[in-house]
Amino acid sequence: SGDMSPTVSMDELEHLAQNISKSHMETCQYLQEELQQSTWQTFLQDEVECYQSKPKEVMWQLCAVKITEAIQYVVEFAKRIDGFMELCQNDQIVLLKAGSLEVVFIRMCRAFDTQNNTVYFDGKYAGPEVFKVLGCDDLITSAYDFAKSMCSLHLSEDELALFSAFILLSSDRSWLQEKSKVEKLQQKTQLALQHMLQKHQRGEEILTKLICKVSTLRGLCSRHTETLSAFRAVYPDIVRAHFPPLYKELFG
Amino acid sequence: LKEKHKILHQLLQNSTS
Repeated sequence: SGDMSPTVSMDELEHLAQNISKSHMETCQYLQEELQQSTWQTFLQDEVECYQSKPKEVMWQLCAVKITEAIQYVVEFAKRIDGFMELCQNDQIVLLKAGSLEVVFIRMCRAFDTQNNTVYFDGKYAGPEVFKVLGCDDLITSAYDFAKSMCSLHLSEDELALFSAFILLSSDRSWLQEKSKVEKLQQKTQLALQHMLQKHQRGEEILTKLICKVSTLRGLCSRHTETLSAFRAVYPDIVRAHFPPLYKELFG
Repeated sequence: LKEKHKILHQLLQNSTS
């Protein structure tokens, strides 16, 4: 961004990068070591069939619970980012409502095994076929493809943390009351990410590739919303009675 | 917005542990 305030010092960027990395590590749900130790544990064929034979609404509910758990960690991540809690309450809610699932999708690459196209879910590594009964193959395939493409960038935890914060602090979300305040925070985060990538001697194209992910993430989230509303149209009582309240609040 | 997002608002209010 060309109109960046010249007052951001290197020290400030280093400090922000440290704060965001620490916040990420404290709230990442699963440590990298835990995930790596579990990669050999993929669901066996009979376990896959067990998920496939669950009633559609039961599997939807399970996934809604898992997404909600992951989102709660993202809320904690946001709260620890310098400046986030200084935004007005309206904007904190707007940013999390729009961005928390996007960060969950980003975080998915940490729990993704590219070797066999599986993701950590419900205690083991699961391939896309585990989610067949949900009836949204397109969304599942897109989520797996996104995780795979994120993995191919080989981001460090620090870089992933800064990219997650950059997404969460998107200043173009609708209904922000203090847009310019969010904009400044996002610009600072982008500079910290840029600085980190340079420090790690990553090529310029990595940042370009990451910026391109913004629209993919938005597409994934809108597809999730559409899929949920199609499900809700058929099973309104299940959603009302059995889905986590936070999930309904965010996506209802 | 706060009214429609009581749980999220509550999570934001809780102190970080």
